[in-house]
Amino acid sequence: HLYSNRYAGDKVIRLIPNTEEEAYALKKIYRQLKVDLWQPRSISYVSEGTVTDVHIPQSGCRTLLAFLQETNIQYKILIEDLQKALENGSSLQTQRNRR
Amino acid sequence: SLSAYNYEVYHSLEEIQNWMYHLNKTHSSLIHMFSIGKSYEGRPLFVLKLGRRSRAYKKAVWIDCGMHAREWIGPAFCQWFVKEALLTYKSDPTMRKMLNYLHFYVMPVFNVDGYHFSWTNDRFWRKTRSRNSMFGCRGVDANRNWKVKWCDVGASMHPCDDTYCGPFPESEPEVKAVAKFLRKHRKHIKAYLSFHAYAQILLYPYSYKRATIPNFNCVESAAHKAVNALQSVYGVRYRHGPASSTLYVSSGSSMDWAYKNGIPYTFAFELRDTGHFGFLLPEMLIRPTCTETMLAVKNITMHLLKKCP
Repeated sequence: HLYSNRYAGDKVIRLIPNTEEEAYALKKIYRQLKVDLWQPRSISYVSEGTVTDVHIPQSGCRTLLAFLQETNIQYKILIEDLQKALENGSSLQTQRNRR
Repeated sequence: SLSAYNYEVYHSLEEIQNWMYHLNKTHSSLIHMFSIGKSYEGRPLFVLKLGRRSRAYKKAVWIDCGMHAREWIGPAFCQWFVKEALLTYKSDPTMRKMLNYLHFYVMPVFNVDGYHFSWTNDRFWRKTRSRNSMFGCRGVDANRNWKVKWCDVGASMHPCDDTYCGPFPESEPEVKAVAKFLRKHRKHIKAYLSFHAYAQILLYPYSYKRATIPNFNCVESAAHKAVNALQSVYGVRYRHGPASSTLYVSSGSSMDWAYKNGIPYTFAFELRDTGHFGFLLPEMLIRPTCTETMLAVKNITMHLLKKCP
């Protein structure tokens, strides 16, 4: 597996906070879970209406999803398993095999 | 050979550098490779100068890709651009005009250390790889390290953040090397283009403040026509506009710095997609992404040549 399979189970989730309260709550949990923010580039940009895409490691997925369900924040899973997406999208594996 | 290199897969840093060496030897009438310095980890910072050699004074366009390590479609586009330039110079009147009247300085991988790290360790690394003596975190956001309202809105002072602006402007040797080159050649560099991902937006200054640039009319017109041309290929929509209102306010960007330092037409592309694949744009989408972007770049270039002072 590429990258020693380190991204297995990681997800990329899209959230759009509908209110400033939701945005504040998201920023707090992003900092707690130390998410990898794909967009916007900085947590400081997250506000009402901002499209936020977060890469969350497998270890933090359950906590984040539970939080989102608790707070009723709408979300969409963009990438269900980052490792699979990585391996499906490239020919690296083929190249490695050839080498 | 040019045609044997596969432009529809992502290449490692070593492969890209070998490709540059090869082109420098085999296409010396149109390409000259040179180094503008060394990265933090000691890697050469290669630039390709494209264009027909001429004794006459020629203006130039600067193109850089891969400022953020994980945005692999950027370097893929830079390679595509060079390939198209060489392959179509004789057959495409537009390309011939571009290379006859202008030089293109193409830096396929700006952040060489970060790019190599994203290949070998962390696919989602963004920053450079410089060390910080106080913290365990490495790297600076190369697009927050320029001396234009440095470390203000949209940048972070914390070394562990992905938008860390650095200990001081141009602290990163990669940024310093490019800045030095652009300062030295600013009188004949007419346009600056930087390629990033993802969002499908074409941006122009300002990023660091909400204000209209003095040459708004020509810049907006060039951007508008470019996104229309881009969309005409596969129907993919790009937004366009000043970075501060189209995206968000952020300080210390290369686009703003280049503009402030006298390069009149500066743009930043955020290439495909809008989040379905994000940074993991599949290799099968390299061709359509690069084809449409190529048209946008040719459009901008010709617009600037013909319509803008």
